[in-house]
Parts: sequence; C-alpha cells; structure tokens
Amino acid sequence: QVAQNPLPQYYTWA
Amino acid sequence: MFEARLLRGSILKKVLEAIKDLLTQATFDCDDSGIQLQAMDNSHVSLVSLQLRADGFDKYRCDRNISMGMNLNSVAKILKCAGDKDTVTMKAQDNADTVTFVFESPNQEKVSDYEMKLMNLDLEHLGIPETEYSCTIRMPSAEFARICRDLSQFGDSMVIACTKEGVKFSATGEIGSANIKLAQTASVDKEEEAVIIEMDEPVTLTFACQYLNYFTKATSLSPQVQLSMSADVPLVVEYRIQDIGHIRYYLAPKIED
Repeated sequence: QVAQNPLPQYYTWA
Repeated sequence: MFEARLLRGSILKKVLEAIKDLLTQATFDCDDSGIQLQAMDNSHVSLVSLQLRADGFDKYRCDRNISMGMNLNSVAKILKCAGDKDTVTMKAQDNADTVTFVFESPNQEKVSDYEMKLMNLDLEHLGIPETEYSCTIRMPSAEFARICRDLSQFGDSMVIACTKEGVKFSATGEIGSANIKLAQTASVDKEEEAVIIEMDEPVTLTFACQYLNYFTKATSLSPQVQLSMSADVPLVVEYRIQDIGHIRYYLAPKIED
C-alpha cells in the first residue's frame, strides 16, 4: 500500500 | 497596459493543453520580466510552474505588475479558436477585470478578438528552493510519454530507478508486471534523441502514473524532457520551450505506509 504525500509537506509557503 | 504578442501563437495553445487537465484555474503573474504561473492541482500533490520570458515575445509591454486569474477551461476554449499559424496577442488595461486575446492569420486577412472575464483567485505560492538533485535524466519527450502511457496499463504507480548504467521504469498490477530499461546513449549525435544521465547517487522513487500522464500533455512543447530526482523529495519534470521559457511539473513521491 502506498500513500501520496501532499507537496506543501516538502516546500514552505512563499 | 499589458500587451504580449507571440508570432508563434501555437506555443500558447500547447501551454494550455499542457496544464488544463491538471488545473482548473490559475493566476498569470505578469511583470517586466515576463509571465509566470504557479499552481497546485486540487489535491495538492503536484504543482505546475510556467515561465515565459519577456524577451521571448515578439512584443512585450507591462507597465505595471498585473495578476490575471483565469478559468483555464475558458482560456482553452478561446485558444482553440486560434489557428496554428496565427499570431496571438494577450492584452489588458491596468486594473482591468477582463483580458483580450487577439488572433491574426499569417496574411492578416482574418483578425479575431475574444474578451474574457478575469477571476479573483486566492494566491497560494510555494517557495521552491534551488535544489541539487542526485539524478537528472534527459530523454526524448515522446519516449517518456510512451513509457508513462504503456506502464499505466499495469498499475496506478510507477517506480523510477536511476543508476549510472541507466534508468528503469517499472509498474506492477493485477495482470502482471512491466519493466522498461533505458541505457545511457553511448555516442550522442543528435542530443534531442539521446538519453543522458547525470548521477551522484542512485535514486529509486515511486510516483502516481495518472499525474505523470498529465505532465506528458506538454510533449509537443519540447523534443526533450528532463527528470530530476533525489531521495524523498518531489520529482521535477521539465520541458524547455524554445527561446522563451519552460514548464516544470513537481510531483510528490509515494511513500510506503
């Protein structure tokens, strides 16, 4: 089973 | 006053085709350096970053910075009305609530204009730092599109494993498994047709096929695509648009539960 991480977990809000 | 004129109007048609399945609406940020767009898909798993430099346009004028929120389905409908060889001009007054697209046929005998209402969109930009990636793979964009299409028949996700020998794309599902290995091109005659790998460390990551297939809608914008990967960070899929800019897609990797 694989889950998808949301992108904001990797980048900060500008 | 904002005005951007492009003799190669088909570029804008292709850009819309490349983003409209992923995004329903987006803001075109225009300043004197050009046009930028950054937006995430609804599920916040992938991000599109488009840059069209002012010097790539045949005429470019932007007196004041302007952010134009657009419904991309509407833009796509309008750009479908442009001929492939038409010159396309986008223009808007300062503080306007509409944008106008003007299409001119090559012999100037047909001129059409389409005015579209702008939208107020919440701006939510991510800061993406310049990153050194462990692996970058350059390959023909049509080959990448073919691989994504073929492997998505086997499973919802695709494993991309890059080593110094080459890159392997794999998918597994109910009907079985599929592996496609591409070796680095030994001697590069035509760079557009080559597979070129730069690797500091081998990387293996898993991604959703559906999103990769959305990204390949940009294939007609560039003969080559570049994939950049590092462990546990989003994949970057970049298509350079000749003499004017690029479209980059970011996709978060799938993580084993």
